[in-house]
Amino acid sequence: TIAVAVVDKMGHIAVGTSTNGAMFKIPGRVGDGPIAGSSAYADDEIGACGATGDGDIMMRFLPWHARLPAILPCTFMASYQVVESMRLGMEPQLAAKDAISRIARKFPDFVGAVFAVNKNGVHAGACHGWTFQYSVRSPEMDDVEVLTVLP
Amino acid sequence: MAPKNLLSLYIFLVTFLHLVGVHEAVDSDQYPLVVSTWPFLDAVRAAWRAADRGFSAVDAVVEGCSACEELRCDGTVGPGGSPDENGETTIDALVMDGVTMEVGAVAAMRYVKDGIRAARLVMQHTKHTLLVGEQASAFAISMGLPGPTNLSSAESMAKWSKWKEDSCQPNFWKKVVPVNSCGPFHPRESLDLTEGTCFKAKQMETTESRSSLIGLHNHD
Repeated sequence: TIAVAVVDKMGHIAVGTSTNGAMFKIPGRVGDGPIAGSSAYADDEIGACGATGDGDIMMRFLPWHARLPAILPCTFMASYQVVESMRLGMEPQLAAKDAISRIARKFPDFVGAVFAVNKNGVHAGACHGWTFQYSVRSPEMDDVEVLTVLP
Repeated sequence: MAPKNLLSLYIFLVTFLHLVGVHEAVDSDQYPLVVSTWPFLDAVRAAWRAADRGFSAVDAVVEGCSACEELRCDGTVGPGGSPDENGETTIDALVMDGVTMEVGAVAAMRYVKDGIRAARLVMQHTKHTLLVGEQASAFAISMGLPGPTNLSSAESMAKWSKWKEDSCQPNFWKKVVPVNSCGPFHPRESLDLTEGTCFKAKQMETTESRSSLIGLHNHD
């Protein structure tokens, strides 16, 4: 899966994902790839997040539950949660780690990762169950740089 | 207010607005910025080129994801990868505009290889968010994308054949019979009742199964 976030020259943000899903899935299965807030999320005022991994698990953390914490605690949507955490003032690294750790607490065997980027261009990644790499290109770079995140 | 005070206010406002403009210009030096999962270098370069030429964030995202679909990044993006149990490749894709919060997405799209472009068409030309399956394919083709096309490749069919030879293991089924061979599958609950299988054992099976299924070349 690729999840991409772009901040354009105007400072506007967009995200996108594309995947052919899990190998040997049961026909008809859809993962989190096309689910906004799970595989990716963007808010121009805050930043963006992209996710990769076990989409069957990642898409179980629903945003409408997050809005009703007193009724359904401990549920959220990974990418949405990262952006919302940044909205509340968290740095991207902490926001990414927090989102991943929330899933891992419920699913210790979970394999997945997220990257977070805020409106100021600060980015970070977090992962669980595998070593994750993400790529960055900004004006001060000569070419794309790859960053490695350990679980 | 005296004319002199008005002049001072005017100078102050002009200076202030000028400073705000300078601040924005400084900020824009850190843009454009592209961040992507995995070392999909050519995809990031494609997104960067688009953004650097002044295209919108949405356009740059589409360029980046399209490059990955064409390159079949890691076999996890685009056509010719991740065959399902029937050997078929389907595409999921999404695009989200962080300015308008508009979203377009396609899921389990068959016969059309341009996932992200189909997602953008959903965002641009419908009031919906997500189209799925063959209806998504029909929409994408009707909006001008090429298809219908067989999304399988020699590689994906080889992986699928090997998986069939390995008795369809591993797979995403649980609590079904048969356990160690290909289907058709049937629920195992009725058998459990008669055989008195312990609940804990079933729970173990559920938690143990996932880590073997998802990996670096098999993920969403």
